[in-house]
Amino acid sequence: VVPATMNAFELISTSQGLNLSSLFEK
Amino acid sequence: MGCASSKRSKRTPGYEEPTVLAAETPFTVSEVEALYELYKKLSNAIIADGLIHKEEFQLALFRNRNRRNLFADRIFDLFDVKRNGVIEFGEFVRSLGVFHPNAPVADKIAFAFRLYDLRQTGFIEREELKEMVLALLHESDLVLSEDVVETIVDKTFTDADTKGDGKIDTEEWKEFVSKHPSLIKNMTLPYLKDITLAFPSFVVASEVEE
Repeated sequence: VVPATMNAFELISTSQGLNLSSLFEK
Repeated sequence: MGCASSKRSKRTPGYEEPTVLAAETPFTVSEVEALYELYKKLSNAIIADGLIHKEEFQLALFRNRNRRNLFADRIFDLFDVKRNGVIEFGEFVRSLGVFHPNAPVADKIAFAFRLYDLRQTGFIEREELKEMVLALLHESDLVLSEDVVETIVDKTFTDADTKGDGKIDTEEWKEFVSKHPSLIKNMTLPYLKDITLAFPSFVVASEVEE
């Protein structure tokens, strides 16, 4: 559930495409 | 360093000496050497040419070479500083430097701004913000009504666009991030602090003793 008051950039920052830590996982 | 490093630089375009990269980034020389081991794996995963192509970047991020993602594309484009369609080793280390825990927050805020400035106009526009929200919803298989999407975009945009000129500039973005610091949480990778400890296997192959 995404609250309508949520910050759009907060929502965007959950993208897997922005999570570079997977580059380092085995 | 001797012949191994010069042999490496002949074979890999865009290779730069660890000492040079260490001098310009938060990494130590041995961390750059360790990053080179990672880079070699990524850049030869599909096309063995020592350069990271978009498919190889997607494979590394998603374990799926064909998975497209708006945000991964944007990261790839920002890492590809020379805009020649591949990420070279020097670009890889310099760009990752921004994600180092010790990198200046101002650099992280600036990188995030460029990331979200989809059409590179120097501003984040409302349409771009909406496009990114829709891309995230699609990626996450989330379904929201058009009204809720518009409400989310409108509220955030109004909060950030303090000058009310219909676009977010770098000044407004810095101010907005200072109010919402979690917005740049992705811009710091704890792994990069003492990478040689986090990934001892990388160290085994790296040459330089610190």
